[in-house]
Amino acid sequence: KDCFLSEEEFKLWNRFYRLRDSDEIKEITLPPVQFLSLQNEENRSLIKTQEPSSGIHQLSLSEWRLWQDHPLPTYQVDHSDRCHHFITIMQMIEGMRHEEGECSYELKVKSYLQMEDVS
Amino acid sequence: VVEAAIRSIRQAQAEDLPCVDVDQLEKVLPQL
Amino acid sequence: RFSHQQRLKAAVHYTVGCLCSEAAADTQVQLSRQAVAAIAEVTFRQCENFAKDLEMFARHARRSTINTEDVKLLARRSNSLLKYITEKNEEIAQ
Repeated sequence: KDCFLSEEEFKLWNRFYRLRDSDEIKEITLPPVQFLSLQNEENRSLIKTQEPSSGIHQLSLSEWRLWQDHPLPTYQVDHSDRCHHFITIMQMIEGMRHEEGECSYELKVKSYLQMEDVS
Repeated sequence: VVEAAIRSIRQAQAEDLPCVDVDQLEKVLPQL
Repeated sequence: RFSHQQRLKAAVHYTVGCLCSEAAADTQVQLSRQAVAAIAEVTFRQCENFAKDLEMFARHARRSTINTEDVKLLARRSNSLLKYITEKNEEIAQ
Protein backbone atom coordinates (compact mmCIF):
# COMPACT_ATOMS: atom_id res chain seq x y z
CA LYS A 1 0.00 0.00 0.00
CA ASP A 2 2.86 2.35 0.82
CA CYS A 3 6.54 2.17 -0.03
CA PHE A 4 7.39 -0.44 2.60
CA LEU A 5 7.17 -4.21 2.41
CA SER A 6 4.01 -5.78 3.67
CA GLU A 7 4.19 -8.43 6.38
CA GLU A 8 4.05 -11.17 3.76
CA GLU A 9 6.63 -9.56 1.49
CA PHE A 10 8.94 -9.05 4.43
CA LYS A 11 8.87 -12.75 5.24
CA LEU A 12 9.67 -13.61 1.63
CA TRP A 13 12.51 -11.10 1.55
CA ASN A 14 13.86 -12.32 4.86
CA ARG A 15 13.82 -15.91 3.69
CA PHE A 16 15.10 -15.61 0.11
CA TYR A 17 17.11 -12.42 -0.26
CA ARG A 18 18.48 -11.01 2.96
CA LEU A 19 22.22 -11.57 3.40
CA ARG A 20 22.82 -13.13 6.76
CA ASP A 21 25.80 -13.21 9.07
CA SER A 22 26.00 -16.90 8.30
CA ASP A 23 26.50 -16.12 4.60
CA GLU A 24 30.04 -16.05 3.38
CA ILE A 25 29.33 -12.68 1.75
CA LYS A 26 27.57 -10.35 4.19
CA GLU A 27 27.75 -7.18 2.16
CA ILE A 28 28.35 -6.05 -1.42
CA THR A 29 30.20 -2.82 -2.21
CA LEU A 30 31.40 -0.99 -5.30
CA PRO A 31 35.06 0.11 -5.48
CA PRO A 32 35.55 3.62 -3.99
CA VAL A 33 35.70 6.39 -6.58
CA GLN A 34 38.28 9.12 -6.13
CA PHE A 35 39.95 11.25 -8.74
CA LEU A 36 43.61 10.43 -8.26
CA SER A 37 44.53 13.29 -10.56
CA LEU A 38 42.93 15.80 -8.19
CA GLN A 39 44.89 14.63 -5.18
CA ASN A 40 48.28 16.25 -4.66
CA GLU A 41 51.38 14.08 -4.69
CA GLU A 42 51.60 13.08 -1.01
CA ASN A 43 48.15 11.73 -0.38
CA ARG A 44 47.95 10.29 -3.84
CA SER A 45 50.43 7.64 -2.79
CA LEU A 46 48.64 7.17 0.51
CA ILE A 47 45.51 5.95 -1.22
CA LYS A 48 46.07 2.23 -1.01
CA THR A 49 43.36 0.10 -2.56
CA GLN A 50 42.13 -1.07 0.84
CA GLU A 51 41.63 -4.84 1.08
CA PRO A 52 37.89 -5.10 1.85
CA SER A 53 37.44 -6.79 5.25
CA SER A 54 36.22 -10.37 5.29
CA GLY A 55 32.60 -10.95 4.37
CA ILE A 56 32.44 -7.82 2.26
CA HIS A 57 32.60 -8.52 -1.47
CA GLN A 58 33.82 -5.61 -3.55
CA LEU A 59 32.39 -5.84 -7.05
CA SER A 60 34.92 -5.74 -9.85
CA LEU A 61 34.25 -3.51 -12.84
CA SER A 62 36.83 -5.23 -14.98
CA GLU A 63 36.46 -8.90 -14.09
CA TRP A 64 34.12 -9.59 -17.04
CA ARG A 65 35.85 -7.45 -19.64
CA LEU A 66 36.17 -10.49 -21.94
CA TRP A 67 32.42 -10.19 -22.50
CA GLN A 68 32.56 -6.43 -22.99
CA ASP A 69 33.98 -6.30 -26.50
CA HIS A 70 30.63 -6.82 -28.21
CA PRO A 71 27.08 -5.60 -27.52
CA LEU A 72 25.04 -8.25 -25.71
CA PRO A 73 21.38 -8.72 -26.58
CA THR A 74 18.98 -6.09 -25.25
CA TYR A 75 15.28 -6.15 -24.54
CA GLN A 76 13.18 -3.01 -25.26
CA VAL A 77 16.00 -0.63 -24.27
CA ASP A 78 19.14 -0.41 -26.43
CA HIS A 79 22.67 0.11 -25.15
CA SER A 80 23.56 3.75 -24.44
CA ASP A 81 25.94 5.79 -26.60
CA ARG A 82 28.49 5.55 -23.81
CA CYS A 83 28.15 1.80 -23.79
CA HIS A 84 28.72 1.62 -27.56
CA HIS A 85 31.76 3.86 -27.15
CA PHE A 86 33.09 1.62 -24.41
CA ILE A 87 32.60 -1.51 -26.51
CA THR A 88 34.36 0.10 -29.48
CA ILE A 89 37.30 1.03 -27.30
CA MET A 90 37.51 -2.52 -25.94
CA GLN A 91 37.54 -3.82 -29.53
CA MET A 92 40.23 -1.29 -30.39
CA ILE A 93 42.31 -2.43 -27.42
CA GLU A 94 41.87 -6.04 -28.47
CA GLY A 95 43.10 -5.13 -31.95
CA MET A 96 46.18 -3.35 -30.61
CA ARG A 97 47.06 -5.87 -27.93
CA HIS A 98 49.72 -7.60 -30.01
CA GLU A 99 51.07 -4.53 -31.75
CA GLU A 100 54.74 -3.85 -31.00
CA GLY A 101 56.40 -0.43 -31.36
CA GLU A 102 54.73 1.34 -34.30
CA CYS A 103 51.07 2.14 -33.60
CA SER A 104 48.58 1.75 -36.44
CA TYR A 105 46.17 4.28 -34.91
CA GLU A 106 48.92 6.87 -34.63
CA LEU A 107 50.09 6.36 -38.21
CA LYS A 108 46.55 6.85 -39.48
CA VAL A 109 45.82 9.94 -37.37
CA LYS A 110 49.21 11.65 -37.63
CA SER A 111 48.78 12.62 -41.27
CA TYR A 112 45.94 14.95 -40.26
CA LEU A 113 47.89 16.73 -37.50
CA GLN A 114 48.17 20.49 -37.92
CA MET A 115 49.89 22.29 -35.07
CA GLU A 116 47.59 25.31 -35.23
CA ASP A 117 44.79 22.94 -34.23
CA VAL A 118 46.74 22.04 -31.11
CA SER A 119 47.51 25.57 -29.94
CA VAL B 1 43.35 11.99 -19.70
CA VAL B 2 45.50 12.53 -16.64
CA GLU B 3 43.25 10.23 -14.62
CA ALA B 4 43.54 7.51 -17.27
CA ALA B 5 47.31 7.90 -17.36
CA ILE B 6 47.77 7.84 -13.59
CA ARG B 7 45.47 4.87 -13.08
CA SER B 8 47.14 2.90 -15.90
CA ILE B 9 50.56 3.69 -14.46
CA ARG B 10 49.35 2.56 -11.03
CA GLN B 11 48.12 -0.67 -12.62
CA ALA B 12 51.46 -1.26 -14.33
CA GLN B 13 53.30 -0.59 -11.08
CA ALA B 14 51.01 -3.04 -9.29
CA GLU B 15 51.99 -5.62 -11.91
CA ASP B 16 55.71 -4.69 -11.66
CA LEU B 17 55.78 -3.67 -15.30
CA PRO B 18 58.08 -0.94 -16.64
CA CYS B 19 55.59 0.08 -19.31
CA VAL B 20 51.85 0.74 -19.47
CA ASP B 21 50.22 -1.14 -22.31
CA VAL B 22 46.64 -1.47 -23.41
CA ASP B 23 46.17 -4.40 -21.03
CA GLN B 24 46.61 -2.11 -18.05
CA LEU B 25 44.37 0.57 -19.52
CA GLU B 26 41.72 -2.05 -20.21
CA LYS B 27 41.58 -2.94 -16.52
CA VAL B 28 41.13 0.64 -15.35
CA LEU B 29 38.86 1.73 -18.17
CA PRO B 30 35.53 0.71 -16.58
CA GLN B 31 36.39 2.77 -13.51
CA LEU B 32 37.02 5.78 -15.73
CA ARG C 1 33.58 17.49 -42.59
CA PHE C 2 35.40 14.15 -42.30
CA SER C 3 38.82 15.71 -42.58
CA HIS C 4 37.81 18.34 -39.99
CA GLN C 5 37.06 15.54 -37.55
CA GLN C 6 40.30 13.78 -38.44
CA ARG C 7 42.23 16.98 -37.78
CA LEU C 8 40.52 17.32 -34.40
CA LYS C 9 41.34 13.72 -33.59
CA ALA C 10 44.97 14.28 -34.53
CA ALA C 11 45.15 17.36 -32.28
CA VAL C 12 43.57 15.44 -29.40
CA HIS C 13 45.97 12.55 -29.94
CA TYR C 14 48.98 14.88 -29.94
CA THR C 15 47.81 16.64 -26.77
CA VAL C 16 47.01 13.36 -25.02
CA GLY C 17 50.54 12.21 -25.82
CA CYS C 18 51.96 15.29 -24.12
CA LEU C 19 49.70 14.93 -21.06
CA CYS C 20 50.54 11.23 -20.72
CA SER C 21 54.28 11.94 -20.77
CA GLU C 22 53.79 14.61 -18.11
CA ALA C 23 51.79 12.19 -15.95
CA ALA C 24 54.48 9.54 -16.40
CA ALA C 25 57.34 11.98 -15.89
CA ASP C 26 57.88 11.46 -12.15
CA THR C 27 57.45 7.68 -12.34
CA GLN C 28 59.76 5.08 -13.88
CA VAL C 29 56.89 3.87 -16.03
CA GLN C 30 56.44 4.60 -19.73
CA LEU C 31 53.20 4.47 -21.72
CA SER C 32 53.23 2.50 -24.95
CA ARG C 33 52.09 4.22 -28.14
CA GLN C 34 49.13 1.89 -28.18
CA ALA C 35 48.11 2.90 -24.63
CA VAL C 36 48.36 6.59 -25.57
CA ALA C 37 46.31 5.94 -28.73
CA ALA C 38 43.61 4.15 -26.72
CA ILE C 39 43.48 6.98 -24.17
CA ALA C 40 43.21 9.47 -27.04
CA GLU C 41 40.29 7.57 -28.54
CA VAL C 42 38.57 7.34 -25.13
CA THR C 43 39.07 11.10 -24.75
CA PHE C 44 37.74 11.89 -28.22
CA ARG C 45 34.62 9.83 -27.65
CA GLN C 46 34.14 11.24 -24.16
CA CYS C 47 34.23 14.72 -25.68
CA GLU C 48 31.38 13.64 -27.94
CA ASN C 49 29.36 12.64 -24.88
CA PHE C 50 30.26 15.92 -23.17
CA ALA C 51 29.21 17.95 -26.22
CA LYS C 52 25.79 16.31 -26.30
CA ASP C 53 25.31 16.82 -22.56
CA LEU C 54 26.40 20.46 -22.70
CA GLU C 55 24.01 21.15 -25.55
CA MET C 56 21.23 19.51 -23.56
CA PHE C 57 22.00 21.51 -20.41
CA ALA C 58 22.04 24.81 -22.31
CA ARG C 59 18.83 24.01 -24.17
CA HIS C 60 17.22 22.97 -20.87
CA ALA C 61 18.03 26.44 -19.52
CA ARG C 62 16.64 27.94 -22.76
CA ARG C 63 20.01 29.28 -23.79
CA SER C 64 21.59 28.98 -27.18
CA THR C 65 25.05 29.49 -25.74
CA ILE C 66 26.81 26.88 -23.63
CA ASN C 67 28.37 28.49 -20.55
CA THR C 68 30.42 27.48 -17.54
CA GLU C 69 27.32 26.55 -15.56
CA ASP C 70 26.74 23.80 -18.08
CA VAL C 71 30.33 22.64 -17.68
CA LYS C 72 29.86 22.42 -13.93
CA LEU C 73 26.86 20.20 -14.49
CA LEU C 74 29.17 17.82 -16.35
CA ALA C 75 31.18 17.42 -13.14
CA ARG C 76 28.16 17.05 -10.89
CA ARG C 77 28.74 13.40 -10.06
CA SER C 78 32.00 13.95 -8.22
CA ASN C 79 32.35 16.46 -5.42
CA SER C 80 36.10 16.73 -5.78
CA LEU C 81 35.86 17.25 -9.55
CA LEU C 82 33.05 19.78 -9.15
CA LYS C 83 35.07 21.68 -6.56
CA TYR C 84 38.10 21.64 -8.86
CA ILE C 85 36.11 22.82 -11.87
CA THR C 86 34.41 25.56 -9.82
CA GLU C 87 37.76 26.86 -8.60
CA LYS C 88 39.18 26.79 -12.13
CA ASN C 89 36.12 28.64 -13.35
CA GLU C 90 36.58 31.39 -10.76
CA GLU C 91 40.24 31.70 -11.71
CA ILE C 92 39.29 32.10 -15.36
CA ALA C 93 36.54 34.58 -14.48
CA GLN C 94 39.08 36.79 -12.71
